[in-house]
Amino acid sequence: NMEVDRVMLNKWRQWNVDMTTWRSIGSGPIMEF
Amino acid sequence: MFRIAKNLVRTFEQSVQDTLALSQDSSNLDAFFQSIPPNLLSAQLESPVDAVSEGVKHTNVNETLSGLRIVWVDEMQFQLQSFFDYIVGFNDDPVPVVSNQHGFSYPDYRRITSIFNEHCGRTLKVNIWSAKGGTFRDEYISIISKESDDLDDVSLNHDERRPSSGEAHQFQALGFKVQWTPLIASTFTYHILNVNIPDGPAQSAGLIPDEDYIIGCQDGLLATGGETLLQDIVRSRANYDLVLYVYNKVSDCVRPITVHIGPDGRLGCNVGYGFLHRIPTVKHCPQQAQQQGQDDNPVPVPVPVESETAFVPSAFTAPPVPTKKKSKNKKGTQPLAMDDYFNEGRDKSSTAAKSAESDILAPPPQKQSSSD
Repeated sequence: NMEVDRVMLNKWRQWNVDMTTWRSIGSGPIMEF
Repeated sequence: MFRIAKNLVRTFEQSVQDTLALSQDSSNLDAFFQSIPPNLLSAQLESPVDAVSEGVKHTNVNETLSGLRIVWVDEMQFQLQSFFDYIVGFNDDPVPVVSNQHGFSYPDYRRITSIFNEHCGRTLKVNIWSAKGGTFRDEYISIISKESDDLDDVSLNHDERRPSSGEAHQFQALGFKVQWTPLIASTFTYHILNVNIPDGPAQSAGLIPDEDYIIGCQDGLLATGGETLLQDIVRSRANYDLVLYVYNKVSDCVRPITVHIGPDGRLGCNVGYGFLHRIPTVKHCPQQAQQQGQDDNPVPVPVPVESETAFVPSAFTAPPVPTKKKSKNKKGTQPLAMDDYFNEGRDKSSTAAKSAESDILAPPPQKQSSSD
């Protein structure tokens, strides 16, 4: 099972979570650069 | 003899009081943030908040210390990682901030845009703090100039839905979005310790004990943090699906998982929360990195570092008094208080020689010492 997990995990290596729609304790607008 | 006992008790009491005072001192910087060069934090640490009102004066600096958190990156932007990375400076200067009427600091996006514009055609050094182990690093971002006729139109009407810094971007999109967020927000993570319900939601979703950390939840429901928040959310989602964002320290990646919470409102795993369960540093092994460069097939490069070894919190291992910063300022005041007391009346020369010896890190080789 752990080997299967490794293969699955490697698929996500270049993936970044998109937090723009999340509730946040940050303040001010989301700025794009 | 009675005087000695009395002084001994007094010294103990003083020591305990000092320790308690320091542990409650909100001005002590969290060990996780101490990798950031002090000059990058000066603008926030010397915030006019202190001067505004007494009520705000006791605000915990560790809760308010903020940076430009990366909340989204383009798939081609490899230098930054959303959730973990915060921009805390440009070219070793702090993020430009302005203060509102209440004395709170906010980023000066007009000035930040100007910095990017000024570096068109060059690289800009961006100072990054990462929540992975509380590490600090520099990234050099290439700023590519836009064609002059391709500049953004600056709207004369203020549009709330599309925030603008008011300054036209003269550079091509850098591929990331930021929001001014307290650094502490990235430590609200839940470490999977073990799976305790066979075929329960955690096990079915493939959560891996010790390696996995729940860093987020659908809609950002974990944003405010708290030891029982995850438990409360899971309980409230009984009989429903719940999307969790999970970081794996071995693969150094985040993945979304969907767990189906049963009628009992349990996830089926034990989690750890707090300083010892923060996300550890990722160390890259050079041999594996080289191998990765040769092979097109991606292999797991990072080698996980145990949180205990990656970061030893002074607050848990020892009283906060003997931290490096404090020991520099008040050298030998607190820890040596008892020794001084017992050494009272002894030959001072032997004590001085002993302290001189302790300052030497390692004895020099015999040949060198003879030549010196």
